[in-house]
Amino acid sequence: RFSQNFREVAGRFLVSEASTHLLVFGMEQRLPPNSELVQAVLRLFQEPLPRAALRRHERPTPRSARARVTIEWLRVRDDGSNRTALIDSRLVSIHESGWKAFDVTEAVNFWQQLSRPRQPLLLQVSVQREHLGPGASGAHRLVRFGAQGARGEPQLELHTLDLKDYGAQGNCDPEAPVTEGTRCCRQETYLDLQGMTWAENWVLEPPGFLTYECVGSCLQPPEALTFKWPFLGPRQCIASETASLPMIVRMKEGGRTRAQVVSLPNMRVQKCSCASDGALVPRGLEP
Amino acid sequence: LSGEQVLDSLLKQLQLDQPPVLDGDAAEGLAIPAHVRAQYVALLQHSHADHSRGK
Repeated sequence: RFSQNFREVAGRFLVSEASTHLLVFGMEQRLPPNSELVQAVLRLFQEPLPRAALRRHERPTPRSARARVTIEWLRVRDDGSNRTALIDSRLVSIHESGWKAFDVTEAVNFWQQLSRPRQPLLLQVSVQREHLGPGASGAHRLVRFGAQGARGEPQLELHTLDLKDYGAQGNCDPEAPVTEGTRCCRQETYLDLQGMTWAENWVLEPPGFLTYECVGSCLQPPEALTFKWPFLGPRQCIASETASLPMIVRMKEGGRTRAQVVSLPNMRVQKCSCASDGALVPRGLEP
Repeated sequence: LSGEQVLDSLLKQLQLDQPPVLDGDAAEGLAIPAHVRAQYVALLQHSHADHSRGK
């Protein structure tokens, strides 16, 4: 999960009898402006097993029987086709009842990347058998979740931080010295390449360039929140957006030299932000 | 950002182990062709914000 290095692998349906529910959440005005989404939790209420259904089931269901619940983000594209992205998946005991929590932060991140007017947040909940294969039981069909609009309806919790308090400020004030109390900001400096021996006779452009550094500190969430989000490290002032730096250098080819353009990635800081290690690295939305 | 970091990135992009040894006179006489300068200016103007993955 949460890795940009792995892409879902398309596969064929071998067994296609998962019971699937589609949840629809209107999201407009839900996320406060200028806020950072730290976590989104979907809570589903698993209904107690009806005794009668258990008796009707073709064979006894062991206490240890489980079902796999999978949450996918569903996106309806302009051409009417659907795309899904796996968000969370875990096993639940068939015999247990009560609220089950699923981390759907990435689904809300995807939704935030949609162009306006945005469709509601569509979450597809599938309940599948724990194991595949001839001997697998169909007990997963006994798992029921409270539907929307009924008692125990699904809940979507959005946990955000107000960037007015926990965010960075744009560029540093050039007049004010950076101290411990300075809030995370982008500080401008100038890198003079002409003074560098290695650049002599080699770098033709630029003679130097404005470079930026992220300095200052970030407000840390209160202990109650860090306890709630144990997976988050301290908030740090980091370069959240960078840009490349083009240069013109001299290249030797045979007995002659020629000018060549080269672009150095991630060389210029465009934006500084307060961010935590462990926070979700948003996956880009496919076009 | 330090000069060394710029040098490291430049060597990496050009797949060089060290800066080339070039004589100064040739550098003085080398004019940058218009198409190379145009490419440089275009890159400068369109350098896009890349999302960094944090620390």
